[in-house]
Amino acid sequence: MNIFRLAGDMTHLASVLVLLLKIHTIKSCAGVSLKTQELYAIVFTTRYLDIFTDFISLYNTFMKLIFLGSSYSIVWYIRRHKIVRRSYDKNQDTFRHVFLILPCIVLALLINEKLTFKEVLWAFSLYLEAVAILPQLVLLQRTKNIDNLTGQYVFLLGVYRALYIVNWIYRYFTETHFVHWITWISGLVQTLLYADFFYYYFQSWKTNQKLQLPA
Amino acid sequence: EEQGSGKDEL
Repeated sequence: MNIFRLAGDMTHLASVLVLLLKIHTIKSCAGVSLKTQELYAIVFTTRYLDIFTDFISLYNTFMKLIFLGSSYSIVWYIRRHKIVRRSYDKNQDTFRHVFLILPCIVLALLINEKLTFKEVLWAFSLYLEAVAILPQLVLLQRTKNIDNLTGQYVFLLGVYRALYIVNWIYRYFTETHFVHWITWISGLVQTLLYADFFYYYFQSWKTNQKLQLPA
Repeated sequence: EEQGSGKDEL
């Protein structure tokens, strides 16, 4: 494993921990999109089915369990926790899952590495992950005051994606036969979605002002 | 390091 991949995984882990800690300690999920969190739970469930069929490494299995566990915990907090759920504003978080899930199913059936149940699910999870952040970005745009932790969560997720791209470039040159068009293109699309957010994040950081996205 | 597979990624 190269340093970019490891750094990417660690930022991903940090983003999830920031979000879980925010929800757990201040008992509020204000500004957090349940839709995005549910999409991530679907992404991890469909992609990590291979923990039952292939063993890659202890690290790999451990991280998969962490991402599965954390995404389900966050969804549980927002839906079921008796205090946290009160801070969830479902009138702002209106993005419809189905508009993202259905096209990803169709795309996965058409474009996959092999037309098998596992490979179609794998492709589906990559396509869905690429767009899963959209409800969160829409919610951020609607929220007048983005709190620091929610901003940091999205920022860390964006950094994780960017590091994965560097990791693919590195692997392309250092490993033989490392070509994964589906992963690369959907990963690139996913990272581009953060570009706009990054721009405003750095602006607010530079001028030391509260992060606010233009409507 | 596993070669030729991106499926070792998360």
